[in-house]
Amino acid sequence: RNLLAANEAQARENREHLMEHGVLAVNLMSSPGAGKTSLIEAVVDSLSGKLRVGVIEGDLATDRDAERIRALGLPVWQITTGSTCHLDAAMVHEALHRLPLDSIDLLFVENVGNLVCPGLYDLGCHLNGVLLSVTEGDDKVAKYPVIFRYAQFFCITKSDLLPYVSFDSSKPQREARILKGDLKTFSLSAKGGEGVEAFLSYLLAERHALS
Amino acid sequence: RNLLAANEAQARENREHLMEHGVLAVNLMSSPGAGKTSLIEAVVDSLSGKLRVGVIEGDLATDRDAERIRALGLPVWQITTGSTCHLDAAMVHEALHRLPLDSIDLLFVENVGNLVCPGLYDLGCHLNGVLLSVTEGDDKVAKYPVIFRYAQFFCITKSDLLPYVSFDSSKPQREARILKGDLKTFSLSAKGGEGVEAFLSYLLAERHALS
Ligand SMILES: Nc1nc2c(ncn2[C@@H]2O[C@H](COP(=O)(O)OP(=O)(O)OP(=O)(O)O)[C@@H](O)[C@H]2O)c(=O)[nH]1
Ligand SMILES: Nc1nc2c(ncn2[C@@H]2O[C@H](COP(=O)(O)OP(=O)(O)OP(=O)(O)O)[C@@H](O)[C@H]2O)c(=O)[nH]1
Ligand SMILES: [Mg+2]
Ligand SMILES: [Mg+2]
Repeated sequence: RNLLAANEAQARENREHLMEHGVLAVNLMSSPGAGKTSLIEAVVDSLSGKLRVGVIEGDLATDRDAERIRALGLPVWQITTGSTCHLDAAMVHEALHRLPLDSIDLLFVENVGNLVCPGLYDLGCHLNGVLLSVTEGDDKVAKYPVIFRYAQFFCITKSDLLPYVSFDSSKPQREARILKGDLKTFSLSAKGGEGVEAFLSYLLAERHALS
Repeated sequence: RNLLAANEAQARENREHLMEHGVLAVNLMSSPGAGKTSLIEAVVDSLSGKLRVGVIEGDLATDRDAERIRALGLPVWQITTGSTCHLDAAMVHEALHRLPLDSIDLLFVENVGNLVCPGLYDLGCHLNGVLLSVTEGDDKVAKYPVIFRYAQFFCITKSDLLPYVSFDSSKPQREARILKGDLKTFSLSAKGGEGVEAFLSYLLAERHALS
């Protein structure tokens, strides 16, 4: 109980800190390998410099994802959690002080790959999103409800693989809207580019609303 | 600390209870949607009654997976965890008392879909296995090391999708062996059946060693 209360207080402080610097922060959550880093890569590619992007990466071990982001020439900070299965507000607070926030418009916080606990720890981001890949199955929203209730947007990813799997996109979308009526849903492919523009316009509109 | 110590004690009791009834228990862990339930379905199909199978299902919500197992005519007990991201020994202890263990040779315990915390809570099973699907990416073993160190076997799943993804099977296998030298690795498709026989022989040999 106290743990979550302390986390809430730190999350509020993070949000204030981000607002002061005019940074839109987006928390990306999903199962391992659902395509969080790939989505960041696709969004950055399609932005072609329209916004200045920074990234906080969260993983148990390695800095493989940070290397992928560094290769794009972006400021990135890697949080290594050891055996903690989610990021929390204190970890993000420390990372915020390691990044040049005055030269960042859009900050992605890529959470640890886990479809449960990241939905319990507010990080202080303006937007929280869940990714579900078409290869995981269309029955997962009702099975892992906690994280979908917490999110503001929901991306169905790897849509280019739809011809090879049995996945009915309408089912998870319907189930997600039952859990959270105002959830914004997107269907996209980081590989083929389909749906990335629509997601990008959503982020740009949210960023515009911020200033 | 006390939590894990109490869990260890309960796990030992579970193992004794299973041994008394001559049941081989196998804990299946993976990310959400990596194919745990599908693997159970494929193994049961290929066993065609050679062994009597029972299942304990673990999920945050719904009994969707238990329904799939019930449809095979098998004894199954669904554990609903709410927001707990893993099964623990106490939950499994209660479930063991709900199953007809005297008419089960092989018991699958399907853990909550999570590639982190299930590797921290011993359930009292003889075998612990991790599934990684080819659609999650080949860089995940070193990124999520805790669960691979805990496991006795490692299945690369959905091998029928290899033609459509970029996945080098030798990389996760090599990285898993670095974490755990004696880890047994399998590559299989629950859909196409490839590799299921080899995995089944492993389970039959382990069951034989038990009696
Ligand atoms: N076909 C296809 N593959 C994709 C797409 N997006 C990601 N992938 C693949 O999915 C795998 C995982 O992608 P990542 O971007 O590493 O996923 P992640 O969610 O960042 O993974 P973690 O950070 O380790 O939890 C890789 O093999 C990617 O190539 C997509 O849109 N289409
Ligand atoms: N192509 C292919 N798809 C598979 C295979 N195994 C499972 N799937 C698909 O992967 C999705 C998830 O399979 P499940 O068996 O529900 O996975 P799970 O690990 O039990 O999922 P949770 O219990 O919810 O964590 C479904 O759409 C399955 O059809 C396989 O061998 N090949
Ligand atoms: Mg990633
Ligand atoms: Mg399942």
